[in-house]
Order: sequence, then C-alpha cells, then structure tokens
Amino acid sequence: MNVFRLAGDMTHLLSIMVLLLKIHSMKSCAGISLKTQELYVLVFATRYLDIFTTYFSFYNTVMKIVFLVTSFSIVWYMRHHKVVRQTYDRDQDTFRHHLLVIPCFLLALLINHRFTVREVLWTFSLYLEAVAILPQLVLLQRSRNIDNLTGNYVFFLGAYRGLYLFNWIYRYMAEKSQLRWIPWISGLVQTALYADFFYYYIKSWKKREKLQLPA
Amino acid sequence: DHSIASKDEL
Repeated sequence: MNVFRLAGDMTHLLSIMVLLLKIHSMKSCAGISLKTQELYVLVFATRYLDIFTTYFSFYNTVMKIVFLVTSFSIVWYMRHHKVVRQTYDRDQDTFRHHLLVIPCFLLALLINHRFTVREVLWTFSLYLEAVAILPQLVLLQRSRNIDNLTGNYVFFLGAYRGLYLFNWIYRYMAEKSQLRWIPWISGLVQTALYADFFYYYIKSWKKREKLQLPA
Repeated sequence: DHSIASKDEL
C-alpha cells in the first residue's frame, strides 16, 4: 500500500471520526445532511458485498467493517436518537436524493466491467459515491452558520478522494496497474465536486474567518 | 482476475 492510499483512507476515517465527535460530544447533527449519510450507507452496503467472500487483508476487512458500522450508526443517530434528531435541519435538507440513485443504477447497468450482480452493484457504488456529497453541499450553502466540525468533516471527506487520485496515478506508474476507467473517472468527478468548497474553506482558513459559502 | 485485483481499495 502506498502513502497516498494510506493517507486517503486515514482522512476518510478522520472525517467519520469528526462527524461522530460532533454527534457524541455536541449531541448535534446541525448542518449535516441525512440524505448524504443515507447515500453512504447504500454506497458501503453495495460495495462491500465481497466482505464475506473475498479476503484481501486484515486491514481491508477491518476498514470495511468500520465504514459499514459507522455509516449505519450515524444514520441511526440522526433518525432515532432523542436529542440528536431534534438538531437535524429537516426543512433545509430537501435534496431529492433518490433522484441520484436511479440514474447511477442505470449507468451501472450500462457501463460496467462485467455484467454480473456483484460487479454491477460495485460499479453502482462508485457512481453513487461520486455524487453522494451533493445534498450535503446544498445544505452547507443554505446554512448561515457552518461550525468548525462540519466544515472539517466535509474537508476531510473531499481530501480522501483527492488523495486516492494520487494513489491511482502512483499505482499506474509504479505498479504498472491496468487502466481502470470506472473508478478513475468516478473519483475525478467526486473530487471536482468539492472544488468550490475547497476554495472557500482554504480562503476562510487563511483569513481565520468563519466558513461561509456564497448562496 | 482484473476485476478482483482492483477491489483491494476501499
């Protein structure tokens, strides 16, 4: 495993830890999109179907379990925890997220490496992950007040896929890996969606001001 | 197998 891949996984893990910290310590999910969190549950559930059938490494299995358990528990907290759920910005989190699921599934049926159930679902998870952040970005734009934990959560989440891009370049050059257009293009789209957010995040960080996205 | 080999990523 190369340094970019490890750094990518660690920022991904860090983003989830930041979100859980917010939920546990502040008992708040203000500014967090339940729609995006539900999409991540679907992403991990469809991608990690191989968890019981294919063994890669201890690291791989543990990380998959961590991502599955944490994504399910975040959704559970936002929906059912008696304090946390009252902080959810229901009225502003109105992105119709199922409208992302259907086109991603159709695209996975059309463009995939091999037409099998597992391969189509794996491809679907990549397409869906690429756009899963959209409800969250829309909610951020509507929020007058973005707290630090929420801003950092989205930043680490974007950094994760950005680092994966370097990982793929490295693997292609150093390990002579094959062309893998489906994850590469999905990952590129996913990272590009954060460009605007990154711009304002870094700007506010430099000026030591509170993060605010223009409406 | 190519499709398996690429799935060691998360």
